Amino acid sequence: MRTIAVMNQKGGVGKTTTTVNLAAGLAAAGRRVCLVDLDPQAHSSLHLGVEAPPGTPSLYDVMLERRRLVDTRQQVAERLWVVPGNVDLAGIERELAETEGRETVLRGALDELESGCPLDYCLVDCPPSLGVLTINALAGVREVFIPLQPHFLALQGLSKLLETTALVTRRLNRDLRVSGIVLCLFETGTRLAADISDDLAGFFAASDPHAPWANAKIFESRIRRNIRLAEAAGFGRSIFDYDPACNGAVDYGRLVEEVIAGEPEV
Amino acid sequence: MRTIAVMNQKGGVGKTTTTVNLAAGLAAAGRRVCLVDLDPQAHSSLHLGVEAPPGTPSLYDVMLERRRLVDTRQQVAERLWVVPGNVDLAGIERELAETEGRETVLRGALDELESGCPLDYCLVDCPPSLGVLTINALAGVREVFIPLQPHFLALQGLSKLLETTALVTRRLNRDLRVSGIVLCLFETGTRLAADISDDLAGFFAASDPHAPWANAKIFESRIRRNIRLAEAAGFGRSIFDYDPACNGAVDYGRLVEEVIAGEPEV
Ligand SMILES: Nc1ncnc2c1ncn2[C@@H]1O[C@H](COP(=O)(O)OP(=O)(O)OP(=O)(O)O)[C@@H](O)[C@H]1O
Ligand SMILES: Nc1ncnc2c1ncn2[C@@H]1O[C@H](COP(=O)(O)OP(=O)(O)OP(=O)(O)O)[C@@H](O)[C@H]1O
Ligand SMILES: [Mg+2]
Ligand SMILES: [Mg+2]
Repeated sequence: MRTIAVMNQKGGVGKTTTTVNLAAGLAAAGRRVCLVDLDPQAHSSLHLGVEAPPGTPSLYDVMLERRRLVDTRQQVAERLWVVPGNVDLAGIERELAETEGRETVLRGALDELESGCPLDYCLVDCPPSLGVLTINALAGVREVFIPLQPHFLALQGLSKLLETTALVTRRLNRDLRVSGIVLCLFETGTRLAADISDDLAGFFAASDPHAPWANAKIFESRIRRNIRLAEAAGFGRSIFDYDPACNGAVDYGRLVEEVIAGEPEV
Repeated sequence: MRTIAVMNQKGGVGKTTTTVNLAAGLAAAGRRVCLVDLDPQAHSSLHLGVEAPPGTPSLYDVMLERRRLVDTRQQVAERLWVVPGNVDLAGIERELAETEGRETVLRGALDELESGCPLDYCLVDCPPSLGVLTINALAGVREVFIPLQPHFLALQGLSKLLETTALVTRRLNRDLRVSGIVLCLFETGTRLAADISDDLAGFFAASDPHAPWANAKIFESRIRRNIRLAEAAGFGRSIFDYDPACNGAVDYGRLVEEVIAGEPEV
């Protein structure tokens, strides 16, 4: 099972939109996929039509070790499951403050999921912070995808994000690698997008070959700004369901192909 | 002194861009303004050209009650000061976990600032979360401005945000009022923006007249999407400095006028 955290502490860069459409696209291409919604906003759940009224089993119960992931997931399409997020997740930082090993709770749950269910992918949507929820995701997966808006403020936080990943690799999860960068909300025509993409390519080309992001790939498929992607969220559907011919579906469709092409040889 | 928290737990909706350009516009219009950067990303500081290398006094020192706001602020323009943010703020939730009254540390510092310096406005840029930093902002100010992108996911979190504000009003800060909603990243030609704006107006019209947001004003000035606003951040300047004739400067200029027109009678 490939386990991938989709993260970036910068807000509004396309984490949820990428997690949802990548998960749906991989499932449509025949992979068995589980999406884990680690964000208290629970936007990935909402985007796939999962309403989780209070009392519905959610990731909050998993983080307090009351339920297993396999008993919390809901099936939303053929080969596609969602473990719903919950607003109470926002309190986890305080609730786990005294717990030994609070940073590896999700890892235990993911290991159990992997041994219990035949899955090809597990994608984790992260909140816009580097707090205990995101650290749990980094400690529990083997790959990181970083959605990035080609704007100055979004690029500025990248080194802090990579530093945090390196820290987790050293202390909590030796296998962790940053494997992909997804350029989102890309406005073709602006100089800013072109300049930032060049800066980005230069940054990775000059990385220390031993860094956990040394082999990160900037995906060729750039996700162009396309209002249909924002509309699809309001209908609780992936872009492939909502408008399969629009730019958003074309771009995420290409990304799915690139991710499949990058699957490790088994 | 008018004290305003610019907040929304949804990421990337224009909090920093609004705080910076509103602060700069109010200062240019003759008001004395202090911007407090409560976000560990320290993007407001960066956007106004304040680099705060490790060791520079920042809001982190103020939250640990080692320094006063007046000794931490840096002047960046005539009548405009910035209290820099710092990446260490991300650890405050854990560091203050045992502290009695951890939610009102910033209030004490703001009260001291008010009695010590002749200021007309204090604007607080908040991180994309409802954690202890944002609660400190809500406990310490009298007004809240909510930047909102007219997208489904951004609107969805509004009720949780208002609930949190009401909770703070009941328990920590009786004077707190949601006084303004700023529509940001507005794409004039899209149906989505029109639909969401209508939903928003309906939502506020139907509010309980005793709610802390009952008199909230949806500012007439909508901030259109304009790449110059994103470029200005990279040059460490407000939009008024960077490109005073562009749509971004026109829209934020109108917002400044509306905010001044809303000043309480003294
Ligand atoms: N390529 C795109 N074109 C147009 N709109 C987009 C695109 N990608 C995302 N959006 C919209 O932009 C907003 C931000 O995207 P999204 O919510 O996926 O980002 P995020 O990083 O998950 O945000 P947060 O930090 O709050 O979790 C959403 O309203 C989404 O619908
Ligand atoms: N009206 C606009 N037109 C174009 N770009 C904008 C506009 N407003 C903000 N931006 C850009 O969009 C991105 C998000 O805006 P900003 O960083 O101000 O949001 P935020 O709510 O402060 O984000 P965070 O949740 O990470 O703190 C930034 O790169 C900013 O430069
Ligand atoms: Mg998200
Ligand atoms: Mg910000």
